[in-house]
Amino acid sequence: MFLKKIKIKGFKSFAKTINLQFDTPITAIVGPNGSGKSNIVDAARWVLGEQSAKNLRGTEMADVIFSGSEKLPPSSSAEVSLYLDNSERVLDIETDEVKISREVTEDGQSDYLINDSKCRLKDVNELLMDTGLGNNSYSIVSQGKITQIINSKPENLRELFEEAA
Amino acid sequence: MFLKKIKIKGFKSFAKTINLQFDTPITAIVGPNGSGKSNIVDAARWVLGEQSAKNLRGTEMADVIFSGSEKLPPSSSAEVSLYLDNSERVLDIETDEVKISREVTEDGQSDYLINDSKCRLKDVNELLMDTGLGNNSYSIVSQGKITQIINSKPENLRELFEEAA
Amino acid sequence: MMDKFKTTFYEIKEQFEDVFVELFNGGRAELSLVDETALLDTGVEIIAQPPGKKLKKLTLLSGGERALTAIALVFALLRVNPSPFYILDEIDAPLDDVNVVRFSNFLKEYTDFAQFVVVTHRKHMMTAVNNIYGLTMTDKGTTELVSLNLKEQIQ
Amino acid sequence: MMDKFKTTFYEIKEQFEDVFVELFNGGRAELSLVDETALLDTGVEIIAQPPGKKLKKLTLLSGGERALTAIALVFALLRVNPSPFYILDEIDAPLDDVNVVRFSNFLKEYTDFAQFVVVTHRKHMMTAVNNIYGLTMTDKGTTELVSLNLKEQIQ
Ligand SMILES: Nc1ncnc2c1ncn2[C@@H]1O[C@H](COP(=O)(O)OP(=O)(O)OP(=O)(O)O)[C@@H](O)[C@H]1O
Ligand SMILES: Nc1ncnc2c1ncn2[C@@H]1O[C@H](COP(=O)(O)OP(=O)(O)OP(=O)(O)O)[C@@H](O)[C@H]1O
Ligand SMILES: [Mg+2]
Ligand SMILES: [Mg+2]
Repeated sequence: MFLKKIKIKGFKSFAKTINLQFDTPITAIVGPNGSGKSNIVDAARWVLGEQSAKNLRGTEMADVIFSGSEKLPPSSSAEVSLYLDNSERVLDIETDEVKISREVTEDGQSDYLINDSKCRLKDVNELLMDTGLGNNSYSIVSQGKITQIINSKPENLRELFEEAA
Repeated sequence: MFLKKIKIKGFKSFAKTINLQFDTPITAIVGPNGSGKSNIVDAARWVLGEQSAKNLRGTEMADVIFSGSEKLPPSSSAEVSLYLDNSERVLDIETDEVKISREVTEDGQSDYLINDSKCRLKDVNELLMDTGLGNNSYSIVSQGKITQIINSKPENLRELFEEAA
Repeated sequence: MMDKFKTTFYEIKEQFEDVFVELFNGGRAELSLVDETALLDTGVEIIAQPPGKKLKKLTLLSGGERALTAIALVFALLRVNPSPFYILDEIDAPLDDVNVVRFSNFLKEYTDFAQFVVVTHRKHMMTAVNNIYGLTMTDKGTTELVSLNLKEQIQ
Repeated sequence: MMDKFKTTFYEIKEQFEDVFVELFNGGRAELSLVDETALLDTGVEIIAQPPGKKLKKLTLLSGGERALTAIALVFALLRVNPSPFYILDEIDAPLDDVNVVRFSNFLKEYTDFAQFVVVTHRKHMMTAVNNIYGLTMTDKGTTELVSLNLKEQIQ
């Protein structure tokens, strides 16, 4: 199983839809400060079920919706989809590609979808169980997280090991 | 008044004496990870009166003494001197150069010296009063401090303003 | 539950001590439980010894040495409980150029186990990857893709 | 005492708002007291608006934008309460190459007020300074000077 593509629309600074293909072993994302690189990392963390607005650098979940700029009005919703290769049927679904999506509207309510049909977060978590994916802390290392790991006290470092157990 | 030179001996990774002249407006210190760059920053902070071992990345004051390596025995003391230009008599001393020194032995006891004669920390602080130098937090910005400033809560940010007042 | 924690801890410890030596090209490191009798809430401590130096607590190492040690821990976790892909956001920022190159070579060894997406500002990392996406912030405050393959431009 | 805090705060606020515009080449920023009636313990808040974007709290900015904002604050403090010299340890680490150049040009403007010593790994900073000291860690675990002027080697 691997990550084929991520599609982002209306999430943070992505007012317009953006599609990123990841069909090589190592892909780099580069760009000036403030251009939206970490917003992609947040999008991946969010679609996999992140529940804390603080972990997405916001104060409430609706903060992830494009809030407008000097020239553009705010978006009314945000939507992110991850396209996973499933040709080896690692995921318990009979399709070669599995699309996991999350949408949120201004009221902060989220919808989850698997292959475009609505489901609960619980279904997404069950689908991804035992794959190592999901909202755990070390497959998506956000900016500054490495410094946080180094500076953490022994009792906090323990949490990393509990998640891996 | 400007910083002419720093002399470091037995402090952290400086088992051998090192002299750095600073006779240009901007000097860069470069080198691989772990080569001793931040140890110079700690030396400057220490000689100006730093009292907290934690601000020097240690647990007790004697941690600043060269602790030995696979091939060399530990040092028995550490000594740092700052040489300040005083040709304009900004400092209330009748010499063109003022040397401020600090020494520490294994028992953790520090001695302070101005132009090679012993004094108290209070004398060093009085000498540097109103110059903006001294153990305040923003003329020596240690590694990671900028991130700390950004992440600080409003009530902590206030401390920077109190020091400037 | 506690058994699971203990076995996982010892698996990660073993991998961490290996990965550290690989990343630092020598030296050694140790993971230890602060209190082995209280598995329910004991903390975990890292002591590390870069090549040629004495064994020290993590706080006494340099910024780059600590970052490289934390990276070794993340990769030890990867070996014990692998995920299909990893997204790493500027974890190379504190490293010097030699360590950026060493880390990028290290990443390449793991592409059999997992897929990586790295956010970076470092040229030595950009020249090591297969594909690069460039982003830019437009004057409307929105993110757009600049070009699909900057790799030709970096060379 | 409180008057002193208040006057200093407003001096720094004025300088910060200037320096921010200089460093970001536009946009605007504001320092504000959380509670002006309680001068004894009120917190201080920063809101910033990089060019083309909406005004936001510091936490919503990017890593590099936040670092540049904090640098603007340090230089505002420098203007209000100058020190003869400044030692800055890798404060350019989160910045992209364009901002490293912009920051190094900014430093040069201040050499009439103060002297700077900067620790850095960034080539664009090294080419901007007057003198460079190179350090190395020997196989005995001690720091030594490599050469007094790397500047020729960087070119
Ligand atoms: N008391 C001591 N005796 C001997 N060595 C010490 C002592 N204290 C610190 N060190 C060593 O100094 C090294 C750290 O140096 P320093 O933090 O200055 O590195 P640096 O050049 O700033 O690196 P980076 O680029 O990673 O920030 C560490 O490897 C540490 O082991
Ligand atoms: N809901 C939102 N609506 C519009 N813009 C947003 C929203 N949330 C964040 N942003 C903008 O996105 C930008 C930050 O993007 P991001 O953190 O991804 O930058 P980056 O490319 O990682 O930069 P750096 O290299 O400095 O880390 C900020 O300038 C911020 O204003
Ligand atoms: Mg970022
Ligand atoms: Mg350092």
